[in-house]
Amino acid sequence: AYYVDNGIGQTEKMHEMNSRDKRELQHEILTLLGLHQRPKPKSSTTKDSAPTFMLSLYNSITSDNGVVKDDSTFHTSHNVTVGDSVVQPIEGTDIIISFVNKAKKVPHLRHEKDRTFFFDFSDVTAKETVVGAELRLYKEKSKKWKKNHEFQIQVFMLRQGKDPEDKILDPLSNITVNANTEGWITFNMTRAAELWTRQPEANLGLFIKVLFVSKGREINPNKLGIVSYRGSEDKKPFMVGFFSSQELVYPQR
Amino acid sequence: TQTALRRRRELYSYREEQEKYTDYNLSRHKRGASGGGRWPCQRRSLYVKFRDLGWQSWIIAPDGYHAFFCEGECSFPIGNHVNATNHAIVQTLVHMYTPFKAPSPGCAPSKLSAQSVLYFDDDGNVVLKKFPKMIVTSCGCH
Repeated sequence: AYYVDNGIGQTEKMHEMNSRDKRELQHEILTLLGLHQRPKPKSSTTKDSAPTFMLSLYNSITSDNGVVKDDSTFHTSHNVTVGDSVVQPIEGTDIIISFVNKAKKVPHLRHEKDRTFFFDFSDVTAKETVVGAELRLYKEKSKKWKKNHEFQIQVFMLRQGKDPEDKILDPLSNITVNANTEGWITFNMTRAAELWTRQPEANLGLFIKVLFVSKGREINPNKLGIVSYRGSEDKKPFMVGFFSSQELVYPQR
Repeated sequence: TQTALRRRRELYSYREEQEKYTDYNLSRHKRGASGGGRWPCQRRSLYVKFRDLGWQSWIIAPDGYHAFFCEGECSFPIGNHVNATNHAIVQTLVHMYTPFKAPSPGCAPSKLSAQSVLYFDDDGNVVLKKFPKMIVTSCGCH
């Protein structure tokens, strides 16, 4: 409905929209948001790991009610990155997208779900330029090892080898942690995001290895306390992409 | 006879044209405060409520946003409380002398700011997007 203030501190309903008006208004605002139709997400709880992170980012970037503090681009004092040489991707960013891990739906990844990730970048158009990207893994304390034992977490981008079955591990980022490290660990995924935005078909997913530094042998990431697809929703891994985009061009109607 | 008839028709249509404008001015005058009548050009409050559009399932934040809009007169003399472009001042003069040829300056946004929206897309990814020029921060005569 359309309400107006009546001059003595109250609002009065001026006009009640019928369903056609309402549909047209929704369509107008969706077009304004650059969307063809309203999204219908299967799950839309903000308690999951990615929405929780994005909501805290939203609150830190915008002042009250979502107004962007500076009209140029997002900027924040929010420390979005922990560890690894991730560029501060917030400056110069217009769109920030979190990506859900869909490895269990990808045939060549679903047999090693503790180590594999797939983030679908196919909706990111060539109009968006990658400013930065990061993979966020949550690590719980591991009781199996001594506190000060060190482990190196290595993240690889899967690349196509010579024959269809052959996959190559392209090193992307690695971080060394202690067995009792707890919290979110961030890995720089900018190179992978740039490739997947430019060539969506090159996206074959990510693969991680965990190396017991002093013993020089691999261990299962679960043993180190890295939360994978089986963990609680608020600690599941996700990726965040920071993009700058050209001015929204509204379709002529 | 035909000439006289034609002349009378022309006169009648001319007068109808004039009355149309007169009516408009009268009605605007009569409406006064509530209908954009004699208010100087200014920013008025308009709140767009996403929640009322039934979009809670996919818009995470905000619930709605202050879009504002511009309304009011840009007529001679333009007071300095209405930030008008220099050209708008000239335009009011021209409008005053030839009201049916040159329109008065328009009351429109002179400054805009961005609004960010946080929402789920179809795949359950979360998008935080900044939409530039969505909020009127000030109005003026242009």
